[in-house]
Amino acid sequence: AVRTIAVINQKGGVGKTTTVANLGVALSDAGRDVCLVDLDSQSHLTLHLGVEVADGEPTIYDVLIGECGVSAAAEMLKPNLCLLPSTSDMSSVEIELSRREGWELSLRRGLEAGRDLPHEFVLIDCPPALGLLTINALAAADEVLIPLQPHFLAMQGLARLLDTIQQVRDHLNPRLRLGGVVLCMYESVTKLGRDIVDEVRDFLAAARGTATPWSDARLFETVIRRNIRLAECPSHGKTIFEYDPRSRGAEDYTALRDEFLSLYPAG
Amino acid sequence: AVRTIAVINQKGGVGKTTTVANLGVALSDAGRDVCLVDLDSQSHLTLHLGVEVADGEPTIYDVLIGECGVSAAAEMLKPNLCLLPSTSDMSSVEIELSRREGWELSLRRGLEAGRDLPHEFVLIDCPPALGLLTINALAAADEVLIPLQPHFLAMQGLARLLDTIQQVRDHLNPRLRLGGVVLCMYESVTKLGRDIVDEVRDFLAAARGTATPWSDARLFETVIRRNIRLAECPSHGKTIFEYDPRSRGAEDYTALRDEFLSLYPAG
Ligand SMILES: Nc1ncnc2c1ncn2[C@@H]1O[C@H](COP(=O)(O)OP(=O)(O)OP(=O)(O)O)[C@@H](O)[C@H]1O
Ligand SMILES: Nc1ncnc2c1ncn2[C@@H]1O[C@H](COP(=O)(O)OP(=O)(O)OP(=O)(O)O)[C@@H](O)[C@H]1O
Ligand SMILES: [Mg+2]
Ligand SMILES: [Mg+2]
Repeated sequence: AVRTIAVINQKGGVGKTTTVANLGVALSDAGRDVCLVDLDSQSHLTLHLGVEVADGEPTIYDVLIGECGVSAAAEMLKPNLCLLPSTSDMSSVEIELSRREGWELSLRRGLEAGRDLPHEFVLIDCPPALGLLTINALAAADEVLIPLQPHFLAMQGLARLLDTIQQVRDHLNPRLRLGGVVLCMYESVTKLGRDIVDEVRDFLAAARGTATPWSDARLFETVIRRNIRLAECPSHGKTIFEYDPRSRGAEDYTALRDEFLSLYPAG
Repeated sequence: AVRTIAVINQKGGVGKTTTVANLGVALSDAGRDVCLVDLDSQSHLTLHLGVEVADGEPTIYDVLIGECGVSAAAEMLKPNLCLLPSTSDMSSVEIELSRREGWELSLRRGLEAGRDLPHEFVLIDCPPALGLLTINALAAADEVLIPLQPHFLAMQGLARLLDTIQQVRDHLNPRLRLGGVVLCMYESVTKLGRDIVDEVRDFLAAARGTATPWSDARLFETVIRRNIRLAECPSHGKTIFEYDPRSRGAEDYTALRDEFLSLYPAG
């Protein structure tokens, strides 16, 4: 069965793209079939992976407006890793889609029609907003992964994001659940970081067994530490594993991959 | 004369809100009349300044849809400092405005009608996107200030942002210009940081005397260094000056204020 995971946080700059790129490639390095989706008009995931889309080639934009299927738009990065890339065409897609009946299901229709791609995990990188594209990702996903920077402003939006997940589950996608929260850019020396960890852990523990979409969500034990090598590797079009495999960033994303896979036994 | 400055960068998490809050208050501490505008539906500027909007009170949302004037929505923080706050009402404003004729000029109309507020500087905090709200800010502004994190992904969007500034100048706001770029979250030990500084400086130097909106833009000499105290102060509803006046964050934003004022002789 395919597991579709939307990586979302409307707060900007918290590690969404970095997590989709590095976790995605780490999963494929572990032999799993992975498809990455760049749903941001800034195309940062596409840039991070060093993919250049030739003029006229189909992208995620064409999948959303129903012009082509997933396999036509997919760029194969490795035999078991593909990317649905984004280009600046995407900057007008929200206005275009909003005029269509059933716009919320554009991505889900595209991904479901693309079952011919052999993949076990689909990871979707979302823009920093709770707009139309993010709603499309929530409607298409089985679960949500929330990268969280342990800062006050980043924590503020959490309640609204959970509320949006609840709304989408009630009206568009009954199977949607929060899989987990992963701390990114973590600096253990700060009291702010430690306080926020406690706050999130207590919140998720208190929700256990309730009827919410986050009743079985986890705060990943793995924490992604702040590490400048993670900010350097995109400029080389590489993941942290290719750029600096001995860095803390590579260690942390490998650990996150292992903890993530422990939740999904193979096959 | 009033100077309206839009603080914009569609890349998320680069220091837009932190700059509007701390530079804005620093300008008012220097005796200038300042009005801050929270144009982000996440209301981070409003949160950062510890402002709570009572139910039913007018906000920037009401100014945009023409329901009230600027002075009715303004929260006076000090005699020479006010805020046009945002609430979650703003999350639907883009869809609502997009259905109106002349939606791009909603903010400009609101600010122009509010000339009764005694202010010399208006600073607008924008969301991380080049959508309808950001276009409104560009149409209303005299100039743009770009906070830039010296990271590869943050640099990528610069060309598209400059292109958008050019478009707005050509079609909506002939006086619009780029005032400057300020480096935020700077870590001097990284080669990435130094390389990006050179790249931006060279780009702006090469543009001198051309017919672009950035022909006289500057890269501020003042650099805002990464400093965890800047991430802590919002949780107390305070600026860095109230929270930790001896921190590097307070030093850097004071220096930025002084450099900024040197460009605008008083009166
Ligand atoms: N653990 C880390 N340590 C240091 N830098 C990091 C780390 N993770 C990401 N970065 C860098 O921080 C910046 C923000 O990360 P990223 O772009 O992945 O966040 P995002 O949530 O996708 O941002 P946006 O909201 O703009 O889409 C990038 O420049 C990235 O290279
Ligand atoms: N110089 C700095 N050093 C350390 N942390 C900082 C600095 N400037 C801002 N921060 C913190 O980094 C995070 C991002 O900053 P901020 O929210 O101001 O960026 P933004 O561009 O407004 O983000 P968004 O795109 O989500 O609106 C915040 O948690 C903020 O407290
Ligand atoms: Mg991103
Ligand atoms: Mg902000």
